Amino acid sequence: FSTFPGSPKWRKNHISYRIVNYTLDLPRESVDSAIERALKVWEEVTPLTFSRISEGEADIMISFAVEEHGDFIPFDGPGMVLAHAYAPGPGTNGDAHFDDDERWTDDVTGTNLFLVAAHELGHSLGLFHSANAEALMYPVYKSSTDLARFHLSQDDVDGIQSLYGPPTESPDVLVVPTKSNSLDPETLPMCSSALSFDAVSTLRGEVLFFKDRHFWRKSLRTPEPGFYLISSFWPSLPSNMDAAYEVTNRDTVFILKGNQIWAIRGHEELAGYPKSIHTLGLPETVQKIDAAISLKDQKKTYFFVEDKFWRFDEKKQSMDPEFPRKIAENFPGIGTKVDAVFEAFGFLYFFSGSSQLEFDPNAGKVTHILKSNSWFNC
Amino acid sequence: YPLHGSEEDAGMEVLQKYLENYYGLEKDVKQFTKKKDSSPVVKKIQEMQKFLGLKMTGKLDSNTMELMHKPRCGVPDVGG
Repeated sequence: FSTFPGSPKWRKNHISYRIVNYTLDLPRESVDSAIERALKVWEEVTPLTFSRISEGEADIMISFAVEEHGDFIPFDGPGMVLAHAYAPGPGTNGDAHFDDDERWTDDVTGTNLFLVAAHELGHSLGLFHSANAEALMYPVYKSSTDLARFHLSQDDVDGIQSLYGPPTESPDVLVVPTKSNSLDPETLPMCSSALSFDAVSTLRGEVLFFKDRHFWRKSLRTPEPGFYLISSFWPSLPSNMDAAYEVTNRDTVFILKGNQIWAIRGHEELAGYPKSIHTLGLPETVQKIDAAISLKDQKKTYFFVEDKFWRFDEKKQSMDPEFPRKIAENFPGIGTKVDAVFEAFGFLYFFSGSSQLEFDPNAGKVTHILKSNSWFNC
Repeated sequence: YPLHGSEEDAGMEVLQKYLENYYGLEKDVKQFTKKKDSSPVVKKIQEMQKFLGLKMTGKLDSNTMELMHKPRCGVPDVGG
């Protein structure tokens, strides 16, 4: 690794950034999320923290531009130079500029904004280019990077910690593993027949399968699911969650763990959460939800707890009377250990361990028994 | 593969620009193509090849040409 000549760095640990304008290639919240995740890459291995401002002069001003854009170092149209950034300091220093003649994407079909942003923000923090081809700070863009397994190389960590030291709360130097073990040791590979899930939920037409600190994101458009760190999308969501469900007409996914509930809308974490699950009207005796699902047509949400379930009226925003009821009575064939549930093609899919039961609500019976990872095209 | 004729000239132009932008080669070196075998230019080429992890041939070989055409960051690799 190397730093800029004279090793300029920020003389403070809390740094502001501002996204001055947006590329039209991506939804705004995708740009916001890519920049946030790119900053988090460096935040995790240093004492640095970042906060976003929406107006005025920030330490790091992030913008998209084409060709000549005011700093006498014009961009060059599609390809070749993708972006550039300046070493820490006042004014233009610390800023990052992205060539809007590129096709920015949040996968690798075009130029991945997260990857380039993480590199450029390395410059904004004081790192120069590295001759280590494995490093994020290597100057040439690697379109073959496996985003699901992305992590800093040891060279990047050594570089940034030579300027800012390790994260303050860790007792000793934090070393990001250089082997791709970003999977938790206990998280099984996608096609393992023993794979089970903590929670499953739809989200804007896709299906998210949550497991430990990660989730698989399955879109009907792609045979293979993407694999991501939960915190890379929603930093304050817990890992190892208990349940998740989408209330479609509110465009909101609720996450449950213990006696708390969080709410997200796309990439956004809704304010005012987590809240207690008892605000929904569940009795104090319930301290944990096994699984949950909200049925759009009925506007009812079902909470499964051990051998019983409650039903919440989304219109009235209150629990329906005469609940709880026995799961076995209303969902014959579904046992008492429900890990997760979601709806697709008019069927309810109940997950229990490595098995999945397809339940036809109209016929009131289980119609198929599948492996939990049957959606992964294994 | 060895470059011939105008293809070589085009390659040399890209090389000169690359060395100027990222490896501190003085801008507007006249008749760069004629000077490509002179030791200062060979040294520059080798410096670039070493940084990027290429074989240090000191010449504009196909691997070097291929890497120079890949998308990259606009910050220089050496110097200020």
